[in-house]
Amino acid sequence: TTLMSDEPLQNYLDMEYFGTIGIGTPPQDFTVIFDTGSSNLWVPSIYCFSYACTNHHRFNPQESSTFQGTSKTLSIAYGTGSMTGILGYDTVQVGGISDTNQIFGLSETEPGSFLYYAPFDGILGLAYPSISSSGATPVFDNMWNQGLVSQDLFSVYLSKDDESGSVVQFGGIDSSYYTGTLNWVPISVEGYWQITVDSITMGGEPIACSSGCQAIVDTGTSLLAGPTNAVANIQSYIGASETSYGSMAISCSSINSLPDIVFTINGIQYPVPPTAYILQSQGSCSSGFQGMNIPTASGELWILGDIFIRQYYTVFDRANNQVGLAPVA
Amino acid sequence: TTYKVSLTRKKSLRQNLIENGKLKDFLQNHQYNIGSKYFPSEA
Repeated sequence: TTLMSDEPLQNYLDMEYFGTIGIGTPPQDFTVIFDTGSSNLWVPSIYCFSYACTNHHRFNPQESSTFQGTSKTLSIAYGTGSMTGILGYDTVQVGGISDTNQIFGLSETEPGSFLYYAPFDGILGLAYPSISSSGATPVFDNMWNQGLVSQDLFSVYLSKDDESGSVVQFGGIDSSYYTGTLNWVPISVEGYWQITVDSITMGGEPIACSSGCQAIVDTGTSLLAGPTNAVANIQSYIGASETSYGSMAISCSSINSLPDIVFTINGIQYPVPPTAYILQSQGSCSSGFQGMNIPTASGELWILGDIFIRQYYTVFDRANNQVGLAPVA
Repeated sequence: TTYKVSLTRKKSLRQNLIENGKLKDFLQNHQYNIGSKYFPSEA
């Protein structure tokens, strides 16, 4: 079964949070993105001879006593090329869990030679099975189906400052990562972790989503993304201008003068301060907003990426199809 | 039973591409639309 699904690798351009998993017996280690914006697990394999694979760990099924091959193929076409490969089953070690009989993709081609420079080997998708290519069972679904976790939910804490400290927690919530109470937001469409936003305001003025809109909570996107026009307004308001690197440069002193941008979700306000939406790196600053083109039929859509999740501890609750949000501790 | 996976924060792909002088080439040769991740059929 080959099912094309097209995802652009661009979303991973600014990703900074990665975890290690082991696949096979004995485990072969891979650095992956835990991505709530997709649903497949794939890693490079020894059958991949693309330039990109030469610089990454590659899974060797012959060295795993628990590997089971299939005749199914997988193709996830990225905007920059395709990851094509075969599907197989093996045991996946994730944070101490032995997720047996997990289906995953062994890539044979990688989407673009530039992936040679990627700080990750593969992707571990945590969205709903309905958007999984080739109908492959996502990792968290497999964990739950096998009774490996006590609650049908997982949670994410992204540290603002340190290299370490960030966590994906499967099957539980840790109240030490947040303050106040978790506010629950129903999932509007089961596929991505998609919710309804009431409004987006800046300095008390509506700047987007004035009559409500949809948003996807995506750990696999670093920035805050929205419709090109709305984001262009925000960029000009905050004084950001495009650089040759494709990012939007802004004066670092703006951090002290600009207002919060407030996402009102299910009647609760979630302010994102300029210290969060202005990214500082090596003495220069850039905007954390990114415009994106989406089909007009889909209506106004925003992506709440790592910038938002660094501010709000997030619980992804599959049992009740809801997202829990609370200010990080 | 609940399990934590530690995430490590590392330099991004964009940073690596900048440091290797490859980012301009990437941006020039790839249509940069992070929205198409969510509309595979459209893309």
